[in-house]
Amino acid sequence: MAAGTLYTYPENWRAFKALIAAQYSGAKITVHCTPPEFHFGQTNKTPEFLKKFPLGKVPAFEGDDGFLVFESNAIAYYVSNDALRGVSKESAAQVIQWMNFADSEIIPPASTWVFPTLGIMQYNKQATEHAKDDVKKVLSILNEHLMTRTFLVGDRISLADVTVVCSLLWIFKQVLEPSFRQPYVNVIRWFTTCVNQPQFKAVLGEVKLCEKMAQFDA
Amino acid sequence: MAAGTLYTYPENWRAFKALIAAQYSGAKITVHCTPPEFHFGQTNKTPEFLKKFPLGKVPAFEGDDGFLVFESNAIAYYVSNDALRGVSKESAAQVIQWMNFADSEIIPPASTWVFPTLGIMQYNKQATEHAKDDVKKVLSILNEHLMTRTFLVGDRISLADVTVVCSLLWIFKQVLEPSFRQPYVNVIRWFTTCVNQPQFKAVLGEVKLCEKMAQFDA
Amino acid sequence: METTCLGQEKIWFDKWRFDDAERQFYEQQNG
Repeated sequence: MAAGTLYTYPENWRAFKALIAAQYSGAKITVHCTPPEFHFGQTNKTPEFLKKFPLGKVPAFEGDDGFLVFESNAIAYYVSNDALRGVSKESAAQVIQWMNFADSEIIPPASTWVFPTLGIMQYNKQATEHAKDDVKKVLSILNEHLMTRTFLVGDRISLADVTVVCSLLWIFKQVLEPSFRQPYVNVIRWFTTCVNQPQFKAVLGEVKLCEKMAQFDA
Repeated sequence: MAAGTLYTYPENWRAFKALIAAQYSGAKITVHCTPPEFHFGQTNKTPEFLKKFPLGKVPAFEGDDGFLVFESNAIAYYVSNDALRGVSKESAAQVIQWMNFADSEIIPPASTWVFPTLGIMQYNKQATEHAKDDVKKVLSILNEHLMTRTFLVGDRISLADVTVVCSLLWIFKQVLEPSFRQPYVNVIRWFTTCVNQPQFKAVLGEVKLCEKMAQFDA
Repeated sequence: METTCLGQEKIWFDKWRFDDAERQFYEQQNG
């Protein structure tokens, strides 16, 4: 059973993946996300931290046994159990498929759309419209896949659901207002089923779906 | 032992990952990459293909048993053997760490730098200079890691080496001229060791390292 | 042939801009 320290800043959706996985596996994770244990922007730039984690990025995990791993999917994988990772080679490959799908197909358009509404980045109309189309495409692919399935891989929660749910959190909370998300009933059903699992709720708290699409924060 | 058909276009570095993995695992892969079996831009837009692979992207894998998987890392993982995937949970997590590192830290800057030299993207001086710096950062992280290691995970070839080597192919062939790559001796040693393995050579052929940094192809 | 196909790959060329912006945002948030 993995045990160790997760370095991150508070409310980091990438860190949620490992924390939810640990709720299922029973892995003991101590979160260092605020001073004095960890100060994002300072601690992760110290020579000690960079020696362990040369990218200087979070989340980063240090096992009680000294094992070091960075990249959020790898940390989530490490603190998971076999059920979450996929027990057959088919399900294990499909877990990796959906983890990579989240990073390559969901995060780019979701960040493009949401960041300006949070004041993280400049608003760009054309990029935002393009991102909305990409998000629609992603949601229809998920909706199609979930037509006949309760979860993404096999018939129980896996790391595929954990990583894809976490990658969708921002858009579900910030911009997917009822009229926009209405065509994707299977995705809504799957997403709300997942976030209402006690293991997700223990980490995410109450996930309130967006009522009104946030506009960019000029 | 996996067996099936890999749909791709010729010389696709993402497809190389699965093909090299199969050289180690003995998985039987039939490649469909040219007409009449597969015509990139046409076949992957047909309803039959999209029903199997809704993203319409390649590489995509269809097992002889009907198993379907997309996303290049997932395909490579599926056709691998346990040695390539990492036998302990630590090494399995580190394999995923380096697979994700390749996609998130190497591919964006490597593509930004190389694509204009191939004439497939507008040259942008600022973006290229930024990409060069990011590539230097990636190479120093790898160089540091490989100071005391022959391979990226454990002491034998794993999917980490296969995926990171494949993600570096274009820059090693196209832009990493001797003066640029000179500071990263451990990376050069590791890269040439890997590509000279018979299993890599069977797929990549002779990998000639760049003599002269290609400039953008106006 | 191969570079034409390669040109159709969807790459997140601007990823570094997003990474930098997100890092700065959270560094500010965390004072």
